[in-house]
Amino acid sequence: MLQSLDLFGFKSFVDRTRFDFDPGITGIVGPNGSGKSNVVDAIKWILGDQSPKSMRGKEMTDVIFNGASGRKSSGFAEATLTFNNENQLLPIESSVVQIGRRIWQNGDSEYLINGTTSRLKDIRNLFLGTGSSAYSIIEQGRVGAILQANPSTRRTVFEEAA
Amino acid sequence: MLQSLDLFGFKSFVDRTRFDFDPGITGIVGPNGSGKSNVVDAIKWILGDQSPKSMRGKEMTDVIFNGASGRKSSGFAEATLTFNNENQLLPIESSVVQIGRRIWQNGDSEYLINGTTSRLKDIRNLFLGTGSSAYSIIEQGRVGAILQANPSTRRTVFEEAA
Amino acid sequence: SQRLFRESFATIQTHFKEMFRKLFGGGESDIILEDHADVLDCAIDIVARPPGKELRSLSLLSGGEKTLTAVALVMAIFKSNPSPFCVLDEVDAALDDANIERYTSLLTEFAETTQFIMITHRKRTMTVADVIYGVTMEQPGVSKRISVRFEDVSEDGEITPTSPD
Amino acid sequence: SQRLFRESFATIQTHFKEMFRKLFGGGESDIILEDHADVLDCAIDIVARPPGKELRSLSLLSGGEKTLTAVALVMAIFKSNPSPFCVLDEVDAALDDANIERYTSLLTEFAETTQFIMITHRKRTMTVADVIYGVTMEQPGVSKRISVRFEDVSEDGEITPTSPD
Ligand SMILES: Nc1ncnc2c1ncn2[C@@H]1O[C@H](COP(=O)(O)OP(=O)(O)OP(=O)(O)O)[C@@H](O)[C@H]1O
Ligand SMILES: Nc1ncnc2c1ncn2[C@@H]1O[C@H](COP(=O)(O)OP(=O)(O)OP(=O)(O)O)[C@@H](O)[C@H]1O
Ligand SMILES: [Mg+2]
Ligand SMILES: [Mg+2]
Repeated sequence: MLQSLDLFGFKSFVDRTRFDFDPGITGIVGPNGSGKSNVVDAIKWILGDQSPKSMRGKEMTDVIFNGASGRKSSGFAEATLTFNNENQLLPIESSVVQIGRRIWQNGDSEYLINGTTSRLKDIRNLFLGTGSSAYSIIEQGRVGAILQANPSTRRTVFEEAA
Repeated sequence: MLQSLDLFGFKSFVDRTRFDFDPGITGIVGPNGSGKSNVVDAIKWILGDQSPKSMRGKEMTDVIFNGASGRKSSGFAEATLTFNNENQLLPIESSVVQIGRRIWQNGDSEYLINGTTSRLKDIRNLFLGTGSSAYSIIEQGRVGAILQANPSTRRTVFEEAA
Repeated sequence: SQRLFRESFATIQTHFKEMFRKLFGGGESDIILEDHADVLDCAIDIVARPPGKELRSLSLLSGGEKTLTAVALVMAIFKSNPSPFCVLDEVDAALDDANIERYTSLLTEFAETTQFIMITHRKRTMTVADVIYGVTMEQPGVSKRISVRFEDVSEDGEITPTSPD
Repeated sequence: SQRLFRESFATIQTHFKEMFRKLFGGGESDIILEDHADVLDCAIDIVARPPGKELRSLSLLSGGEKTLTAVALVMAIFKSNPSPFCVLDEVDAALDDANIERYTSLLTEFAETTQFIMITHRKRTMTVADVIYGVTMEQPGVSKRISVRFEDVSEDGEITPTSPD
């Protein structure tokens, strides 16, 4: 179960910002361009998304806050997802699982599980068999994607569910 | 200036239906699936659109009403756009210009200008220099198209405006 | 393996039919393996017939009908292989208010076992959120999170928070 | 011919900057010929900087910001080479209510010389229509046109016509 999301220097979230999640439905509202989809990007990013295009950027470093309102660019971007793991859904021996990711301006990046440096592979293994983000995140403007998908893309979604 | 649109057997408009247009802004509202975008398809179709895909179908005959609520399929689809041509914007000697198009179940089709059988070429010539539908019709879900268009598609729009 | 895929497919198929009926208040739908002999490679066809309408190709469906069909399929896959959470970014953009009702009812059902993070501009959708966060930019270009109560959202969707964070 | 294209391009460029500022209430934008030596074949780049924000690639813009930028460009081309009419099918889907205000103000300006046919689910957008038609399906699958007055459209966007056709 999702417990919270922390953003720091991630896209328009230059200041450390936390979203706490309760069971049920959490709504996120706000004006155009305020940063709502950036929150979605952060969740995809933490879960191991490797495509800058999926982050709407050209390079992965595009997710680092790069200036606004007199605030200078950040040196790095950081995002952390905290899970309540009491039901042991994630194959880790702790009741709280924190997954973090950082990227620096020079492109260096880091993954963390409960504060320990890990590999992308470890992040992905955590979520195998729990339902992949291939279908648990419906991005803005992309709801019809599964209907228009070419045959092999559509198959991939079904196979991941099998 | 647009004066009216008549539909008969066109997609979900099995019964002869007329929309009159005043100067200014005409709003079209209604529930999902009621037929609003079908009205847009009809306008594109009359102006000479040759792509079944642009009509959201597989073949052009897909625009013929093919049954609902106990109503049998139509034998043909017909749509007519009537223009007030007092400002002589269209290069035709009459103050009212009616452009019609029909298609039959066997695929035969017909274009009419003021009741006279014409060719697609004649329809297209009417609108040369008046602003093409390449940018005067923004289809549902397609407003961002010009931003995502590949370089040659985007160029085409600019060239048509030149 | 063929058998595993067939079983999972059959489950998704059952759920899809159920989700579709809930979202459309009727009608019929199906997913079909194009080639029963080659289930690990063949294409998967989607069939959707809204209530009272004849069966036609998916492409002829309206924008709102396509949204509901896609949501039905995604939720069917979700039900067959649940994820702890689901993120929906403006999925309701093409829906009229009657369909937003059906869409949000379905989410409310799922919400008993699934966490949803739902981004929306539509006031009607906000009504089913248990908690609402606002994201604003007081300083241009700098995002800030604020707590929002449903009463703070005006009829026209603007946020005027009554309590500071 | 090169000169003709350059002139037309310059006109569109001027209009685009003006439309963008109107729709965003500020900010800056531009369209750029990638290769000044080869204007008949080179790519055309679009640049957009919403007010108060730094300049970044178009792709990083939000859904609503992309809609406004696209509308600004389409209307700029339209102004340079007017068509008698313009059809807009749910162009406001991604816009919040403040931006719908700006969008509809721009349409109202154009409406003095251009006829618009505007399909929408958003009540706020309906407020600027001079005439509203409803499309309904009393018999499932059969479309019917009804006249609708703005007062017939309820807060939740449903049509309950008070006068028969
Ligand atoms: N690296 C970055 N640094 C600072 N700001 C950024 C960065 N990347 C993107 N942005 C800004 O984030 C904004 C987009 O935010 P987002 O897509 O989350 O908006 P939104 O709230 O989803 O809006 P909408 O309702 O229109 O979809 C853009 O204005 C963009 O300039
Ligand atoms: N040839 C046809 N005969 C009868 N009905 C058809 C035909 N082609 C399409 N339709 C029906 O028209 C409907 C779609 O209409 P349309 O796309 O105009 O809806 P809409 O009012 O724009 O809805 P939305 O608000 O969801 O975009 C579909 O339900 C489809 O089945
Ligand atoms: Mg967004
Ligand atoms: Mg439509």
